[in-house]
Amino acid sequence: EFSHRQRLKAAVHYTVGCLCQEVELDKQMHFSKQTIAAISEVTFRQCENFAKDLEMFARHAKRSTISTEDVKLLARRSNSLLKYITKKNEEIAQ
Amino acid sequence: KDGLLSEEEFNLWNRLYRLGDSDEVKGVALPRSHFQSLQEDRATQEPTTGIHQLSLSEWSVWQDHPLPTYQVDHSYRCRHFISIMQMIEEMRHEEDECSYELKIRPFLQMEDVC
Amino acid sequence: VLEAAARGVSQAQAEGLNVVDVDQLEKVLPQL
Repeated sequence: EFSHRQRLKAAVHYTVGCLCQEVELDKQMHFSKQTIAAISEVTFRQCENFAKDLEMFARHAKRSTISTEDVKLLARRSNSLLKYITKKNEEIAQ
Repeated sequence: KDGLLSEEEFNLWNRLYRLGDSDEVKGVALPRSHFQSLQEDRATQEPTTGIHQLSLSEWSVWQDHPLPTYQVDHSYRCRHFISIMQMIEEMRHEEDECSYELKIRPFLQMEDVC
Repeated sequence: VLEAAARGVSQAQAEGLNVVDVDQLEKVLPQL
């Protein structure tokens, strides 16, 4: 379980590095390795938080499968984020 | 009984707690936040005189460990924040190599990455 | 990730820097 978790973390870390590299090129800025590590850790833990919430939402609706409606519920506190997620969901559905 | 303050309670609140025109600080507000990575309508914020803008980072020196609680424990969000602050503190003086990267890199498998 | 990066960049730019280090990330972490 530890190994699996570390594998996931490593994948997230690598991806965060790639995304930050894109931002670096776009903004002509540089991210230190430590900043990338911190953003990676924030992201990983936030995903854990999301996962727990999603599980609870689905369970509350008496479902055993997490749905896109649960994901939209995650974004409920921000109108702009909710709009963005809803739009993405519609694009994927199409 | 109606959920509102009684006359006595109102007078107490008015005298001891209410902020108004006669106070130097007329109110407090959290700084408004907006997504920078999303297209968002940003309402222009006029700084209102007398309204004290609260700082979220002024006491960050205290926020790298959980402080004592009374009846309710710290939330997951709080523990998350504290752990990142601790992580930042540990990495602050690193030069060149990043300890987090060195620890996690052996676990990277490219088939996990889209 | 993009939000953290964007806020880090804004903070660094506000400080006249072209490097986003943990000092800058720390300042935007509460709102993030």
